[in-house]
Amino acid sequence: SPTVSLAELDHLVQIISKSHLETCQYLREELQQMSRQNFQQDEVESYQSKPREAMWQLCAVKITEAIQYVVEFAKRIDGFMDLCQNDQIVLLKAGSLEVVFVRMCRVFDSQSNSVYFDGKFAGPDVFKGLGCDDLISSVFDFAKSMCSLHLTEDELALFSAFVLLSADRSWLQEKLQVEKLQQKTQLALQHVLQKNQREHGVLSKLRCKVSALRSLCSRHTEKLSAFRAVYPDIVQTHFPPLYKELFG
Amino acid sequence: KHKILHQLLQNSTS
Repeated sequence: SPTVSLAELDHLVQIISKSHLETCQYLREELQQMSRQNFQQDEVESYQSKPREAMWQLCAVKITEAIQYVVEFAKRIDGFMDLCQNDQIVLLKAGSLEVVFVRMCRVFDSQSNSVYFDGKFAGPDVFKGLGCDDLISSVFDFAKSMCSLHLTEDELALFSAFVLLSADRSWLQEKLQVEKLQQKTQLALQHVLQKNQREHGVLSKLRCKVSALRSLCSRHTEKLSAFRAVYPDIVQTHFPPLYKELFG
Repeated sequence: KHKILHQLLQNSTS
């Protein structure tokens, strides 16, 4: 593992936290101001009565918006833009949705089991029309368990960078380069956890989250393929081009 | 392939 000075780790923490805050889609202050209003029953029903393809399209648009912020986050991570373009794309294709799921805990209300979506807080019922109840409930469970870790913004920023810089993704050309960046990020994450006096268990809990994220993303891909098999034209003509590039 | 992603990566960070 690389030798990194404490000063270098502090610098890395600063850069990655700043990148996270600049690109996190919703600032803490905005989140506090957001009315914690949940969708009313009639609104929930109106989402449920949308045709399956319309609900899929709406979610694809929302996911794509969130992913655009993750791309900006990646670009600001020290060293990411020094990787070859193949590897930048490999990392984003594999990791951008994972970071969206990580970031979801910032807009998730554990008490009401709801997530900020399309202007209000939505429970799993809102997404019934997608026809992926099992995936949706896993995504909600994941958000809830991320929330229970009560990560600070610094910790969340570093964990997001760690996920994005996964050196074990297939098709990387300069695996070693990515490995170095990921190891540094992990050291910075450990450094922050220590500084914040978090209990030892947090890091191993975060490691478990990495495999949970992979499973969520591969299940998303499966659901998309099943949807595409039935509605190929809808995906082709109505889904955001970036979404198709990433998951097609 | 990956035209948009390429574009997003090339746009300077604002």
